[in-house]
Amino acid sequence: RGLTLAVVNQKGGVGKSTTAINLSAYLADMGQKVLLIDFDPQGNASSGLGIDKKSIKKCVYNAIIDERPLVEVIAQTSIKNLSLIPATLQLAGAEIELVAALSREYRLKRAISPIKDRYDFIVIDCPPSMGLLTVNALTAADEIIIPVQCEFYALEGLSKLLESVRLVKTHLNPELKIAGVLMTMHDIRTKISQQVIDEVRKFFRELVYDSIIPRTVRLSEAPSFGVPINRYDVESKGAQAYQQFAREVIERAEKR
Amino acid sequence: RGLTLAVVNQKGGVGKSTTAINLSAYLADMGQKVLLIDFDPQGNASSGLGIDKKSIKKCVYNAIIDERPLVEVIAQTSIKNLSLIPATLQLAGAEIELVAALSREYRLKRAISPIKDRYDFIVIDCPPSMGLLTVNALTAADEIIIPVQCEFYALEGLSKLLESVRLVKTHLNPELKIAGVLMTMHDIRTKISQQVIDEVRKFFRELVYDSIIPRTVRLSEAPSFGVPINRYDVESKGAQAYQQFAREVIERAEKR
Ligand SMILES: Nc1ncnc2c1ncn2[C@@H]1O[C@H](COP(=O)(O)OP(=O)(O)OP(=O)(O)O)[C@@H](O)[C@H]1O
Ligand SMILES: Nc1ncnc2c1ncn2[C@@H]1O[C@H](COP(=O)(O)OP(=O)(O)OP(=O)(O)O)[C@@H](O)[C@H]1O
Ligand SMILES: [Mg+2]
Ligand SMILES: [Mg+2]
Repeated sequence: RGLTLAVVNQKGGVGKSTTAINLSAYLADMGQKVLLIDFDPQGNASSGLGIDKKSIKKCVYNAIIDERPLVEVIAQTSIKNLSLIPATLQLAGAEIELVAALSREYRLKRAISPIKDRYDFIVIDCPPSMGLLTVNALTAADEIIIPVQCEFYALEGLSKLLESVRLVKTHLNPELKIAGVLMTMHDIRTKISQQVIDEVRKFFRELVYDSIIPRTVRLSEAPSFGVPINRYDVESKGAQAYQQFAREVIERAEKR
Repeated sequence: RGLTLAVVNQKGGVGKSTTAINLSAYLADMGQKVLLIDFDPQGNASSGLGIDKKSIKKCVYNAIIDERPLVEVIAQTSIKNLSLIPATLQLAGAEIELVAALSREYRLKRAISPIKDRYDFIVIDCPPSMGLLTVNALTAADEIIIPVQCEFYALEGLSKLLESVRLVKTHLNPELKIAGVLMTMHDIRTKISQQVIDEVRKFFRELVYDSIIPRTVRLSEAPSFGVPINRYDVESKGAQAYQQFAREVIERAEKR
């Protein structure tokens, strides 16, 4: 199995890390064995799961640049069934170092392949750019999940994202598919939110998940306690939305 | 004059474009001659000011890659005293193309220098990454404005940002200074907001502007009408916060 899902959107602050963490946590609670790979030098997925980055000696950087086995850098989280490959600031250097490296786009894919079968899902959190780190994630992924904020600017970057996906599909990863598009940070106080949803549904049609993630204070607070929303406030609207989303991800995975 | 301010933070979605647009618009209304440079391939600063990017033939890409004079790509906005250098998706290619280019970090600085004296302020909106585009902006800038979201993850990337600024100062732009740190998206509903402000004030002390930008629906709606907040809803809390901020920017500029 080891269905590898990259959470991608070069637009910043759209909820990639929040989605990667909470999806992984709910999949794990539903009995799936999950590996979350933090592939953003900011390391938000790592700190959002309570990892103290200062105590981390080796991270995903070592797997893709020094070619250390990925299994050497796996960290356990407080969630059963959920393992994490953390990121530290060291990863920031990888973007430049990869430019001249051999087989630079396949480093992550090669690092994942020896352990892919040990998991049901592998989720990759990507940085807000379309550089070599994101290209590595798109090359290693089977499918991609695109979080889209319910805000005006959200529509602007989508055509560029699809163009990059097409290029990766043509040159690096012919099997790459879009798993789905997730609407995030929906705010009922503003009519823009619904307008953006309608636009995105018109463009992506059935690829858009039914689940819509609301903008809630609880979701923005959970990472400061180092836990996903299903450990911070499982009754909250944000938790229920991510639970429904995780169910949709499993449903679509079973139909592949 | 032509004080060049780069609005920078590699963390995504912190309000860089919103700050670049609304600061520029208020400085223009206060009688300052302003040039806003959209240096993010997403082109949010351009569309947030109502520019139809499909109708744009030449943009900042042509100035830094083909070395066309910047004056050839200046667009007028609906705001008197505010001119814009738009960005289109073409700029996305620049990040890769610059890698092998001669004097690759100085391209923007060289493009700006013939027209710098025509303006009181030049504001540069940066993408959410620390690649060659942002390095060009840091090399061209006199000072930088760092928007910081009042959210948990906001604190993580700051040390990396300061490290990058130090590197640019050492190797490319010895005069580079930090103009200030602006707290954005403050939400009174959550205690995290105040905790983040306290942390940032402890770290950056007097560099933090007194003005705090609240998270408001009006600020998120204005770009969908292609206007800054002082044309969309000048009485709103968000407008007043950006007006106060623009005054602080002028005060600090006069003390230079
Ligand atoms: N549904 C939500 N409700 C409220 N806050 C949210 C929600 N989703 C994310 N956030 C908050 O919004 C900010 C941006 O989210 P997040 O960091 O997950 O986005 P991202 O796309 O990963 O950002 P980046 O582009 O920097 O990687 C964070 O502070 C996060 O806590
Ligand atoms: N104070 C605010 N209140 C409400 N919404 C805001 C505020 N500031 C920005 N926004 C909205 O939040 C989103 C992110 O803001 P913006 O695009 O300005 O950030 P950015 O740092 O430029 O993002 P990127 O990293 O992608 O360049 C946008 O949809 C914007 O309209
Ligand atoms: Mg993230
Ligand atoms: Mg922006």
